[in-house]
Amino acid sequence: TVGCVALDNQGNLAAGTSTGGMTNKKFGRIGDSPIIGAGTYANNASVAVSCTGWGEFYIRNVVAYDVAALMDYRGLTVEEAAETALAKVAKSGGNGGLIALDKEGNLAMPFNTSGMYRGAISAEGELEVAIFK
Amino acid sequence: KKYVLVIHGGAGTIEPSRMTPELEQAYKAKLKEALTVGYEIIQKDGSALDAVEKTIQVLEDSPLFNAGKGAVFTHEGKNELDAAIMDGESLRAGAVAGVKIVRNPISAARAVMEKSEHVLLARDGAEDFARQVGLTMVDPSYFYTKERWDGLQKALQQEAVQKKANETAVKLGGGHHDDKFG
Repeated sequence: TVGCVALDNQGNLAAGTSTGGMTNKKFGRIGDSPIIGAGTYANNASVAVSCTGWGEFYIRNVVAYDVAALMDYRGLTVEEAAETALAKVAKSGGNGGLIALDKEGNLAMPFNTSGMYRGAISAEGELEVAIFK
Repeated sequence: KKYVLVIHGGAGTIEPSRMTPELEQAYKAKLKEALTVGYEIIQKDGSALDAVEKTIQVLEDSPLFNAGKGAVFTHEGKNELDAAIMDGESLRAGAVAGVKIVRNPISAARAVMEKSEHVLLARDGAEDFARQVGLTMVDPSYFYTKERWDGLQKALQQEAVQKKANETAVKLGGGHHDDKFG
């Protein structure tokens, strides 16, 4: 799965996710990536989120929307909200990660697998990429 | 620090032993290339939506990631691709699921959002829609990589072993597999 979240100069957020799904999937199985609110979500009022991992756990926990809701209703920071939402995936037996970017340009990139291909770029063009923790 | 673009290329069991310095370099170079494409759009006052689509296209076109070219294979040896996109300003969203001949599924997701009344279209219907709105269509073999094909063979072998172990469960129409791959 690949994903991207962006904040433009007009203050608009957007999120996108694309995937081949899970190796050896059967019966037309679909994970969280194409399910709005589970694997992909964006709202200018709070955050843009893209998820990657064991899809069924992201769908059942509505992870992408949960990050926005935690920021909206409980006033959590993007980092607190992302950690809290991802912890529900781990607690229910799933794994994976997510990227989140809020309307001020704060980011969160939590994951609970051995690694996650990830990268970010600041408004000044400072570029960061990483794979392992 | 104010960030304007964040990407991920999947989270999974990335074994350090398999990650040669050359492969790590290739992954990092592709992540940087994707970030740069999106950043240039933002710098020119382009929309976050454009930045997301174009950045993901770079990753979909790379065989390194499980999306577009280089996607994993289904039990039947096919590549069935899913994608979604959402616009934070209007709360519009679009998605496609199970498409096999659309080169850039993220663009199909965006077309569903912008050129239809729907949010999610699936399988051959989604492919018909993508073709009607003029997206690039490819032969299914476009998505093939040996590494992913070998990944399927390994999963099938593991499944065969497990099948033998819990014959009864499988007989009950799918049964209960502990293994998430399958």
